Amino acid sequence: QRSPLNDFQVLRGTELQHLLHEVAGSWQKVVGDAEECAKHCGARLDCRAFHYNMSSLSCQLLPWTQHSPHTRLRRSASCDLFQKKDYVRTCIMDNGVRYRGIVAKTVDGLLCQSWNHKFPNDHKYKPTLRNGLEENFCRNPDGDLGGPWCYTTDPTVRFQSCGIKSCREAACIWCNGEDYRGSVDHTESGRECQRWDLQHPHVHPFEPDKFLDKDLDDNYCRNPDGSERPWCYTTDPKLEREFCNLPRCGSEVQPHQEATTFHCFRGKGEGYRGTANTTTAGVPCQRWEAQSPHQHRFLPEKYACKDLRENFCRNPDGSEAPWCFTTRPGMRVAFCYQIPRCTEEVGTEDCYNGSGEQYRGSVNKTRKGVPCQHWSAETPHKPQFTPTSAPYAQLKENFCRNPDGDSHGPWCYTTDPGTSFDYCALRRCNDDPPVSILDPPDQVEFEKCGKKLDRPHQWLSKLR
Amino acid sequence: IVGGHPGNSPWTVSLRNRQGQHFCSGSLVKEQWVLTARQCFPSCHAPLTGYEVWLGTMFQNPQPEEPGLQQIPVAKIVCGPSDSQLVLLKLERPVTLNLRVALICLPPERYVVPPATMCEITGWGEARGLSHRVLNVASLNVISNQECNIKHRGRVRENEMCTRALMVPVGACEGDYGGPLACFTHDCWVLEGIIIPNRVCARPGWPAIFLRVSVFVDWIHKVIQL
Repeated sequence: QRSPLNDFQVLRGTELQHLLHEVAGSWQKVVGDAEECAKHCGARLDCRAFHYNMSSLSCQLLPWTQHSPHTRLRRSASCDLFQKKDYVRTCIMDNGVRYRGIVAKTVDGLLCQSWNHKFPNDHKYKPTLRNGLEENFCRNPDGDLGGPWCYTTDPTVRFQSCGIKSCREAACIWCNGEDYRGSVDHTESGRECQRWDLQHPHVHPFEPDKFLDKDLDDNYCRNPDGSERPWCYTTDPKLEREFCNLPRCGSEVQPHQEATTFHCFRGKGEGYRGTANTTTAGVPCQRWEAQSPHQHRFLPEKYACKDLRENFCRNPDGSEAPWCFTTRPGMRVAFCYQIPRCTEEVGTEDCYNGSGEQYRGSVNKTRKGVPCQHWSAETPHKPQFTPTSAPYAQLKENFCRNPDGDSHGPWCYTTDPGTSFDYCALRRCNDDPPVSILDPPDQVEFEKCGKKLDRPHQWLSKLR
Repeated sequence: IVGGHPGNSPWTVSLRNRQGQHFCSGSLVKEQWVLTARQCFPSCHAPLTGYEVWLGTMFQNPQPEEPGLQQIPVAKIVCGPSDSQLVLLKLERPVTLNLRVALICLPPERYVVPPATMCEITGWGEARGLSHRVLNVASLNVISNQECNIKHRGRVRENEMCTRALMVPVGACEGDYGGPLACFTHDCWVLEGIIIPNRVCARPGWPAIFLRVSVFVDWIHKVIQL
């Protein structure tokens, strides 16, 4: 149950502009979705791409792609650009008879002769829309096993292969292939892959816009869940998913592996190689090579790069933190949050007393090392405290200050648009212990909050 | 929650990763803000695309069409002061408050919960024998830091608080981290503590330690306001 979109590569939020032609074909009213457009375009030899407008549910067929002369790509708020894979893929499937790329040199670097020229090499081919013989691009009109070829402009060499790689050979995989971004779109049994952005024939949780870092493009093989190698859902309703057959890049050591840590973990802890071997709450971990009490697929020999030794906490599948299978039958997996996080903070250069309200130093970066915004500036954050509104705080330049008596120390607005304020790379002076808070409790005032019904069992029956 | 019972806690939220799996809990302190534990999140700067909070249900695996279920993407994460072990999550849109979804009060700044105050912890985490398919609630009583430090040999800091050790296994466990320790004060439920990863869970005879929220209330108000 392949989708007509399987023949297309999408560029989200993108419009293809032709500099010499103001408007291409008219917008066609399509009631359905992009698949309808793909059906229209796929059936026409002179259609190489189409715009799909998500708000008007209409599409515009295009006779060119981003590789055509005088075209350029532009951001678009309402359009997606779908281009026929054969025209934009830089590798070939099978023997390349469908290749429609723009390579025009042979494997020895000889310039190709145009197909509609009979000189210096006369030949029998006549360019048509169907055979795709265009300009002097490499093509394979006779199904040659060597792949796309061309007649050459060198009189001594009549024709020569262009040496375009097969998509399978064009990209190899390191370790479990989580970084694979190649264009293979068939599984090891030859089934075609289902597009990641479709939920048929198989419904699945891997929506591309939820997994931006996994680049779940079109229907290309990927490894978004830490499987042993890249895979895809298939267009065969009887087989949900299957591995792809991709070449390994030689040694298992991945060139850009995340820095390994032993006593703490950074980010998701995928680089953690320490020896913590219990869950957060102290339950011993199961050895990775064991299948009891929990059967699993994370076999050490299939995850050579993940260092699944003994029963050490590891993160072989991109979870939120290092984890392990536990030795408790009723608890399959658990995180190892007892491993401390490596600090993300930069070293402190100065110190403050009390809560730092009197700090007048010149430290001007946050604890993460982000430069502070000037107190007098309005961007990227509109300040509530300014040198004029809080003269008492001596808000100079972008030095850290504490105009609102924040009990956690001097802070500043930051130059990071995503972080309005943050505490500074400062520490409390050692000779100034904080005032204890363990005094008698004060009176408690509350607004409208904190109310709930407490009749659980009746509640349960109501829900189910 | 070990040693609890099914119950209701309209401010307890379930944090969901991109595969829709529950991995931590949190507390709804404002219509668009959830307070939870720093340890649950890879970084203060990593993109949170795909992470969601689920509210308005008592089931760990609610049916998508379950009445009252609200699933809201997380838009932003703000890390607390360095010693807070806290993060605030800003949701893409405000929740709808109703019988199943309610705010929990924040305590006054630097408020110290009196010993013996009755509190409860809630979560969908490890329940050891009980079903962790539904929200479980366990009741605990506060003890002073001084009393707690006897057992914990002085390791409990002032920005942490404790509940009395029970002789039976009762407490928060794997999967409950980030959830609330809510205490009943002046006929309101107040978020006094946050469940943080502990080296033990539900260990009989051992006081449980929580992050003391009142120390960081000024930061919470400041983030929400700014």
